Amino acid sequence: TLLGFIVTDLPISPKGLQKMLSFAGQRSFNCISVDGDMSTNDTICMIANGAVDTPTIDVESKEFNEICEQVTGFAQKLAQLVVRDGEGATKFVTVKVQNSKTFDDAKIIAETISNSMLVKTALYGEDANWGRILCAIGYSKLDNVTSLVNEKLNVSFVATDSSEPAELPLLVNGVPNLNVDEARASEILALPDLKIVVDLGTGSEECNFWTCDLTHEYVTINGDYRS
Amino acid sequence: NSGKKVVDKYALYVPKTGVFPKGYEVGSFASGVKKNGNLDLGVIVNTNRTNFESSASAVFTTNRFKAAPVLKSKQVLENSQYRNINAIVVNSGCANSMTGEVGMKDAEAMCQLVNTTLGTPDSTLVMSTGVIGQKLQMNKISHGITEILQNKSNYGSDFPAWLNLAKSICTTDTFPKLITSSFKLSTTGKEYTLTGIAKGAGMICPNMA
Repeated sequence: TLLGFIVTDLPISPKGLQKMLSFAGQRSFNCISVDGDMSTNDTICMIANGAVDTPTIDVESKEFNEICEQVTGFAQKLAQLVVRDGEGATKFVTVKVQNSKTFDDAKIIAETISNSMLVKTALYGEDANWGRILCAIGYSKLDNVTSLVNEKLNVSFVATDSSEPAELPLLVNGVPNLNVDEARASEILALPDLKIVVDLGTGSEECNFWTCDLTHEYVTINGDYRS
Repeated sequence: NSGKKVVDKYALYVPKTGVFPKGYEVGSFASGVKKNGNLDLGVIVNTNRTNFESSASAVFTTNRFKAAPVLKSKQVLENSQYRNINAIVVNSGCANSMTGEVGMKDAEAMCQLVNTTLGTPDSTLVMSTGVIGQKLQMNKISHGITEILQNKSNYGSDFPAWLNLAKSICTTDTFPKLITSSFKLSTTGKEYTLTGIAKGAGMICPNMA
């Protein structure tokens, strides 16, 4: 179960706060997955008590977008901590789907990759199994496939440390990279933090989703929770 | 993989200090709902009494079977028009989910006890996490709420109080999740603070609305 709250001393109107939390939540807590299961209790609450002496922030206020961005970035940091503490997790993985026709399509694809047990076990085993990533993209439940054009699709692993080359292309314009540097792939997959980048090439929207690997330890923890 | 380096996540991700927003006090208590005796109950209270009436918002699970605290908090927010919410009470160890009418009464009783103690009617939200399908041990919870709000157990606005609150909502988490940041408004230069606490390690793929 995900529970959380964010509190601030700014004065924010109820309508402003609702819009802020909705925007931030859609790009943070609704973009994480440990195991693909949704709880009956998930709740994120935000309170603004107005202890700071400044005019009330409303949707129309000049500062609204600035604060909304700050709250979103803050919520992302908090949400990412949950993934880092995923039961049994040894890796923190950012799945970035970019250049999508719509945000919703980018999110659906990112979420499908993030929830794939086979992708997650490959990440644990440090196996550069890009076929599983493609497979997940292919069965993602998009309303239509206008965001997805085979010849424009690119998939890469990206290192998050300063090592070079940072990006390892696995699929280039719909064609598998048959000369994947397996040694470099192993180096990237051995990192505790790494990124999977899917470039759809059909638009300009993007979504980041955060997930972790699936390990033996996850099974140990969850085979014996109630007792 | 057996040779993988073990990372001390607590040392990496738990802060050792922090600045917190003005006008909040928090408390926590080990009520005994958790079998291991760890902290399992927390309360956050808005103590700001300026002219501004606090505002609140929340996003909730879209699971069709919503737990009693979800239904109760939603009701409180709607009835209050998202204003004048002054406390959140959270317990861990028992989710108070799939508990029917008894569960609703227990969630209401938790809110009511906080409201009565603080003297602020209809201004408390409630959250629960833990095992699904078990009733709350309300005698322990009620005692714990009294300990926090009347006897001020682990109660305050300093870093240890906030960290203990973060610990009190954990279940299988290996570290408490507490972050805090201050920002300056570009228009006026006024500084404000955001503090966030979360819990979760498994059953995580929220789709809240």
